[in-house]
Amino acid sequence: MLELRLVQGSLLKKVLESVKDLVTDANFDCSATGFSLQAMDSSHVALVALLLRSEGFEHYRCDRNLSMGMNLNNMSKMLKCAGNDDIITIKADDGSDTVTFMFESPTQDKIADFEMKLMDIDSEHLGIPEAEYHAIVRMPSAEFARICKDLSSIGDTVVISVTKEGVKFSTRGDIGTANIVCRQNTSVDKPEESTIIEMNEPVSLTFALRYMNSFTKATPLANSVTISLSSELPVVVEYKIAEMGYIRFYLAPKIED
Amino acid sequence: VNQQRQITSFFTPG
Repeated sequence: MLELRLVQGSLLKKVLESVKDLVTDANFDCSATGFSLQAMDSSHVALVALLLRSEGFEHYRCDRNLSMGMNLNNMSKMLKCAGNDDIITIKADDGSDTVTFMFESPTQDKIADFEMKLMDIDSEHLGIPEAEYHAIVRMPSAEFARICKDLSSIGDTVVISVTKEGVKFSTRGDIGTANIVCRQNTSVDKPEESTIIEMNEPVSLTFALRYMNSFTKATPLANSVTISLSSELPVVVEYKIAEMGYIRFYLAPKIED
Repeated sequence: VNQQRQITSFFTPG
């Protein structure tokens, strides 16, 4: 028996909107720790890892570990039927091949339940080791989204370089080139508007902008985004989900032949 | 020419 009651139902709606274009089908894993997902895109270039910790739910009952295969497009269709202020409860019985999403309006005058068919998904769970990164950049998520969108109108790839001067996003395409440098900026009053660059050593990596743009669909989840770079690892683009956990996107770099 | 790497060449099942 599984019953997860999320008062801020809009968080789940936003999570779905941020992953449904990257991943088609995925297993949602439910354990005492929380509600989580790990999935790769169909070409195995990007990976998404989501964690919504059990403490973040108003009510969290998960009698035994359960993995529920869902088509994310179908799940998104159902969650779109929930109001932004609705409380969402996810329910499933042991051994059932369906999951139920219950939506309650804040005033309790409207209660809806949507039952969705589950599916068997063969997916490999990858071990993601703890790592030291050469550089970690924290910046406003809207700024990062703007940069990715702007650069993708010029080129297909972005070179992200971190030096002591700042973080540089560069692209080139048929019509020309573009470079955007963001410097560390901690003087602003609001911490979520600051740009913080922690650099152990300079790093420069090339990534497909198509994926970066897809990751920025998570922008509504957090004011800040953290970009962790290492020359030996996929980049990690992380959006913290207030009080609950995170959504992390991993993207393998492009390497010169 | 830049070659796209795959996630599975960095992380292994486990």
